[in-house]
Amino acid sequence: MEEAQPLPPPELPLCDSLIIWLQTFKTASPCQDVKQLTNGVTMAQVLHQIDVGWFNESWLSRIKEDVGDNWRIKASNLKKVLQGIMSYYHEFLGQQISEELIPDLNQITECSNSVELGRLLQLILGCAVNCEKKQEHIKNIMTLEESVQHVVMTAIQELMSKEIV
Amino acid sequence: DPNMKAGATSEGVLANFFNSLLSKKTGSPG
Repeated sequence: MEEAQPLPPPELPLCDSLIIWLQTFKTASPCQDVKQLTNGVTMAQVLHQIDVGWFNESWLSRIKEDVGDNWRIKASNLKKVLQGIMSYYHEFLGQQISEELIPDLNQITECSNSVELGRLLQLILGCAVNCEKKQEHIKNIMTLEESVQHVVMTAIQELMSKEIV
Repeated sequence: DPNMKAGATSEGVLANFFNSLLSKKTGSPG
């Protein structure tokens, strides 16, 4: 009889794992679930912590905090977050983001799509592990639960495999 | 114990990956 192989631990989806990672930043705005992130405020605060020189106070002040259910403000915030990330990759990291990694923001605004939000968080992760304070961020990742680290690792590997220098 | 072995291997893979990331030069073009 064949020896039973131990089952690997169930893997959390990309978005859920990256939300757990995002919580290590201890932002002023909530960061517990997909819904709370769809207004872009927490993501902007995280980017500000990742690189305060690039995502500075002036950039952060353009993100409206009092969003409520106003989808126009949500969409505008998300657009600013994505544009900020894209210029960070392009101008600071000397890379271009592959088309297939760019999230559909409408899906996030209109139906809180966790796959598309996961894509956006993945790009933020890319900023964190490439910025000047990357040591701090990577060490933080290494303190997370193993199953979360696995998803984070796979997400970084995907970014690296699709890097356009 | 296969569980322990799998765990150790998995931990090793993670540690290797993140340590190599730590030693990688920052992506700034300068």
